Formats: sequence, structure tokens, C-alpha cells
Amino acid sequence: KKRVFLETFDKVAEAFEIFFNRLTGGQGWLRLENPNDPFSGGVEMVLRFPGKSARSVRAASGGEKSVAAVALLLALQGLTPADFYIFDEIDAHMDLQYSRRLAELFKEMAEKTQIIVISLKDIMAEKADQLIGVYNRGGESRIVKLKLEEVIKAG
Amino acid sequence: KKRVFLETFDKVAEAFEIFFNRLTGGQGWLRLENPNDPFSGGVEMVLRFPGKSARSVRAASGGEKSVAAVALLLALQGLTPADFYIFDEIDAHMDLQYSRRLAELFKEMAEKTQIIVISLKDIMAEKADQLIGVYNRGGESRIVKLKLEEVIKAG
Amino acid sequence: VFIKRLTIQGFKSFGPRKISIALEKGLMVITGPNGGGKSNVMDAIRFALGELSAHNLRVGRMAELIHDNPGTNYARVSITLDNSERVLPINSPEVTVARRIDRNGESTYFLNGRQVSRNELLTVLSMANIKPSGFNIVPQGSVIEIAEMGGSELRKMIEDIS
Amino acid sequence: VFIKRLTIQGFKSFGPRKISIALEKGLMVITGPNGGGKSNVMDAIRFALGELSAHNLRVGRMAELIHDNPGTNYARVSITLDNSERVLPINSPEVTVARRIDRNGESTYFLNGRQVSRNELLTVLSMANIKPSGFNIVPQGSVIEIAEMGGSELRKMIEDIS
Ligand SMILES: Nc1ncnc2c1ncn2[C@@H]1O[C@H](COP(=O)(O)OP(=O)(O)OP(=O)(O)O)[C@@H](O)[C@H]1O
Ligand SMILES: Nc1ncnc2c1ncn2[C@@H]1O[C@H](COP(=O)(O)OP(=O)(O)OP(=O)(O)O)[C@@H](O)[C@H]1O
Ligand SMILES: [Mg+2]
Ligand SMILES: [Mg+2]
Repeated sequence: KKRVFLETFDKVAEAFEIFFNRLTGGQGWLRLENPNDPFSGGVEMVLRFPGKSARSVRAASGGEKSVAAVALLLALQGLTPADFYIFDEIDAHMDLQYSRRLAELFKEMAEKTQIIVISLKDIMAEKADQLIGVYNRGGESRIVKLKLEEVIKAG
Repeated sequence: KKRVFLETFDKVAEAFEIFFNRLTGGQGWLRLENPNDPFSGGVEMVLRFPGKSARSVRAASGGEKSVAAVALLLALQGLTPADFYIFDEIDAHMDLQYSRRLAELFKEMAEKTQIIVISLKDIMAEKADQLIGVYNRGGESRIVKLKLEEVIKAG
Repeated sequence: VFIKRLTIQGFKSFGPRKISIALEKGLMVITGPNGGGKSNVMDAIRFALGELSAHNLRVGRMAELIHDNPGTNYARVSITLDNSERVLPINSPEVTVARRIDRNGESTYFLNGRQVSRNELLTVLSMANIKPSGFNIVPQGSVIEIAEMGGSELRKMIEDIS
Repeated sequence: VFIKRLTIQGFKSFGPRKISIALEKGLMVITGPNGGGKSNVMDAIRFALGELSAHNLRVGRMAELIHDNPGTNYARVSITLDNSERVLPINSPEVTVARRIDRNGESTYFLNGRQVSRNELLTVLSMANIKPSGFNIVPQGSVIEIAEMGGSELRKMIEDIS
């Protein structure tokens, strides 16, 4: 059981480093509190954002925590790849820079797989292969295909 | 004690209706589960967004819950007015429409009092009397006065 | 096995008149105002894939999934999946899964138009590793929960998937 | 009684070199990238107003408020308040409150440059109803907490302020 956990942990930790660097340009690590007895301790997340010193995720800002959580989520997804992904407003706390990097990452992932993203960010809408709007009219939801110019004009 | 609670509750409920309507154009009410014995029940929040039927806040969307929470917060603030207010990213889940209405409300409130708002939304920055940017350079935070054109350009 | 078409009728904020959208592989972005119905689209997909937890579909009881207009008596969602690689054990290039729920809370399931048991539907979908909950489906607000996790919660999460 | 000037030195992400901004009445908007230091500005204001809870300032221990550069030995924040209406019991048109914390976690407080006890500072501020926590200070993420409150939590919140 310990071996299975450690194998999984190593895979997730490696993927987390890659995704965190991809999204932030910084370095992030997952560490076992007690490497010899993993189950007696927790998993620490240490983040070194560009230009800053390494710190626990607990000391990070709201948006920094959220981009680190997205990197962890993507790392966990890597364990059991799926044919489609649905993300609901995972960029809510991200600034323009992180939103752009996430949109570019999704664009790249979407070459191989179907990615459905719910987002209020223009930068995500700009990267879409397909863009739809869902709105309420007369108590009922409607769905329309959107062209990007319409989104920018409404925005 | 019951009388003091009911007096406070009535004030908050009335202010909530005003702020909710101001922010959404819809109707919102606070209701005591047990009006005769308030402490044996809770406080329900019922919301009727424009074009929709009245529903509990539990049934609302993420952004709808958040704008209702802001209306409640403003109603609670009304009980003990202050000379300055500091809001940290309360518009994180709001779409463009709600963000704009919130910014207009703050602009109006700021005629009488000092309002400091931390926000990533351009529409809030556009309404500012004073706009500053806080960013990290070489591991240290810096503060700059901003003109709106610079924010839009960077955005 | 990706989603080619999604058809929603009477489900949550969607009225009784059928709404259908075609999807392609690639990046699809769903936008729109707060309360428009974006997250309800995601709920519709999970519902059709067999979600049993009312909590995961953000309702108190499953019957509340039906559009709350008094004239609407059932909710129905169908998903057409690409099966060109025959990953699903059905001999057709497309496989349509559908689920209907009635006011009594009872669900009926369909595979390419034929009524099936929920178990049969789940077994077929599991061949393509498709289920209504999993790391590939990320609900609104879940990122904040992950961000706030303590060290032992993080370890438990990795334990659970190893 | 509004804030006319804020001076921050060695506090959290702010380095040892003093940073000072003038504020006016009206709407001030603070923007900038994630991790830039925006919420730290709010923490600085609460710190200077006497906040004692490390949790409310988002640190484990108060000494962690000091800029983590090894050369920095203290954090100091000063707020200049408008007192033109003499709401504060001090005979000056402006009142400056300051607080400094050293590596041993000890805080020193100042009123118009003169060292005072924390109690004296709080008493003066309370005349203008100013405190480091209250409904007028809304931290990041608190709106979501209010949105998720159940009926009895909502009642408790109103009970607490009545
Ligand atoms: N059974 C139902 N009948 C009618 N309307 C419903 C039903 N269930 C939910 N709704 C409505 O659907 C709306 C919420 O939709 P949804 O959560 O999809 O919004 P959203 O577009 O994701 O918004 P946000 O951007 O705020 O997250 C709410 O207004 C809710 O009241
Ligand atoms: N004592 C300290 N020394 C140096 N840096 C610190 C210290 N305490 C906190 N920080 C850093 O300050 C940064 C966070 O600042 P803050 O929370 O103000 O960001 P923010 O601008 O509000 O970001 P967001 O938009 O993501 O909420 C973090 O990177 C954190 O590591
Ligand atoms: Mg939503
Ligand atoms: Mg912040």
C-alpha cells in the first residue's frame, strides 16, 4: 500500500512541477512531510514564484493559491487521461497574465482532446475553437453560437 | 433580547431589499423561519432575479449568490456607518453587468465616504477617482499611481 | 470518445422546448451572464452520464432537476458520443446516451434509443472510462477548495486515487 | 475620519525602503497582478489599527509580518487620519497612528509620533468608531463565505450584531 501510494505520489509530484512551471514560470514542489512514513504526515506544497523566494502555499496570495491548485488538478488528471474535460470557472481569481497562460495551455491540450471551459474571461473566449453563450430569456436558458466580435462588443 | 434582535433584523432586511434591487434590478427578501420564535429557526434569503421566479439563495448560480451576499454585506454595514470602507475582490464572481452596477454604486457611496476597493475588473478601475497599481519587483511590492489608459493598455 | 451533440429538454433552467448543440473536438468555451445557465449545461452532461448525487447536481432532491415551470413534467438530456474508434462496445460510429427523469424522481435510461438499465449504461460507458464524476469534471468553486486544503487532506486525496 | 496617507516599511511583501501613498476621500481602486501585494496593503491598514489576530493578517505568527529578507528587522506601518472635525480627541487636524513590530513579535504603538500603549491607541480610535475588524473591512474570499451560509448561521450573524 505504501509502495502504491509512493508510485502515485511521484507521478503527481512530477506532473505538478511541469504544470506549475508552465502556468507561472516559477517552480513548485510537492513534498512528503515524513518520507519514511508517508501516512503519518501530510503533503506539503512549496512554491517559488518568479522573483520571489520559496514559500509554502499557505503564504501565497489568493490568485497564487488558485493557479497552484489548477496545476495540482491538471497533475491529478494526468493519472487517468480522459477524452473530454469540463472546467467550470477555474480562472475566477486569476489575473490577465495567468488567464492568458491557462488559455494557451488549454488550446494546446485541445489539439488532442476535447476541452469544454466555462469562463467569464475574454482572453479564454478569444482562444476558443467554438464559442457559445448561455443566457436567460423569459425564465428559460438559451444557447447561441458566438463570434468573438460580439463578445468583445457586449463586454 | 428578542425585541433587540427583531429591531436589528428589520433594519437589515429593509436595507437588503434596497441594495439587492439596486444591484440586480430584482427583488430579494430576508425571512425569519419562525417569526414568533426567531431563535428556534434560521434566516431565509429568497431571491427573485429579473425574469425568473422567486427562489431560495441555495438555488442560485455562483455569481447570483455572490451578488446577493454583497447586498447583505452592504445592508449589515448600514447598521454601523463608518468613515472608510475596504473591499478586497468582492466582484471576483460577477459578470460584466453586475460589476458595472457595483462600480456605479461604489462611485455614488464614495461621494460621502472613503471607499478603497481591490479589484481586477477594468470596469471598477474606470470608475476610480484614484487608481493605484501594486506589483512585485525583485521580491518587493511597489505601488504606482495609474492612469486608466495604462491599465487598458496592459490589459 | 468525445461529445458530438448535447440535447437538453426541461432540465433545470432549460425550458420544455428542446435545445441542441453540436460540439467538435478542440476548445469549446461557454460564456454568458451570471445565472444564464452555464453551470447547468455541465450539470446536464453529468446527469446524462448517470450522476446519482443530487448534491453534485446542486439540487436538494433529484425531482428538482425538472424545469420549475408547472407545465413541464420531465427533464431529458441526451449526449451523442463519437465512437469512430469503437472504444464503446456498440457497433455504431456514434453512440447516444439519454436519461429522462419524471416528477416522481424516477429515471429512465436509453442507449441509441433503446431503453436500458442504469447498470447497463454505466458498464458501456466504463469501457471508455467515462463516468459522471472524476478529475476531468471540475465544478465551479472546486479550485478554491483544493487551494485551501491542508497537508493531510492533500495526502488523503492522493491516497484515494493511488 | 478618513485615511489621508499610508506609509509602509518592511511589512510582508513590502521591502525595508519606505513606501508612502496619499489618499483622498472618494473611490480609490487598487489593482495589479496576482501576488503583487494588494491584499497586503489591506493587511497593513488593519495592522496599524491594532489587529491582534495573526489569522486575520494571514500569517501563522505575528513576527512573520516582517519582510522575509534577512536584512529586515522590523515592520512599520503608519496611517494619517483626517481629523478636521475633531472627532478624534486630539487637537490636531491630522492624527497619525503608527505601529512597529520587531523580530521578537513585540509591537510598539505611536500617536502623532509619541509612543503610547495599545490600549490608549484603541481608545482614541474608538471615538471615531475605528477598529481593525468590522463590516467595513471585507477580506478576500469573505463574500463567498457569506454566500454559502445556511439559515441558522445567517441568524447567528444578525444576532451577534444586534
Ligand atoms: N429546476 C429549475 N427550474 C428553473 N430554473 C432553475 C432550476 N434549477 C436551477 N435554475 C436556475 O438556473 C440558474 C442558474 O444557472 P447556472 O448555475 O447554470 O448559472 P451560471 O450561468 O453558471 O451562472 P454563474 O456565472 O453565476 O455561475 C439559477 O438562476 C437557478 O435559479
Ligand atoms: N513576510 C513576507 N515577506 C515577503 N513576502 C511576503 C511576506 N508575507 C507575504 N508575502 C508575499 O506577498 C504576496 C501576496 O501578496 P498579496 O496577498 O497582497 O497579493 P495580492 O496582490 O492580493 O494577490 P491576489 O490578486 O492573488 O489576491 C505573496 O507572494 C506572499 O508570498
Ligand atoms: Mg456557474
Ligand atoms: Mg489578494
